[in-house]
Amino acid sequence: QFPTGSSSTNPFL
Amino acid sequence: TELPWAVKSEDKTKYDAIFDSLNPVDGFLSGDKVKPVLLNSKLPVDILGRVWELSDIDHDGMLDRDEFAVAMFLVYCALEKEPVPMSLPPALVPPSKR
Repeated sequence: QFPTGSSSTNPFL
Repeated sequence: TELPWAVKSEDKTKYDAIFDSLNPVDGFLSGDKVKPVLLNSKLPVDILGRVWELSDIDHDGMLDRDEFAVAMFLVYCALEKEPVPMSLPPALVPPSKR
């Protein structure tokens, strides 16, 4: 899966 | 056949020492504790964002010991100009998460 990256759990987004 | 974990045991020991130095709570490190460590690598934030996505396997916004080792492994690979993969290679999934 392409990591879309939800800013809720990702401190870098 | 049981795929050996890509993280070598001597590297895991090193990563565990860093993990413990960051004062995990209930065995977890929150994003704000891990962020400065990964930023120290001077890697671009979008790369670190992808490293986080790949290592936060249960997407709980925190890294446990094994997830932290995956993150560190990916950072060291990126520092050696190894591109961070789009998805986590099976060999990198910690045995505890398979």
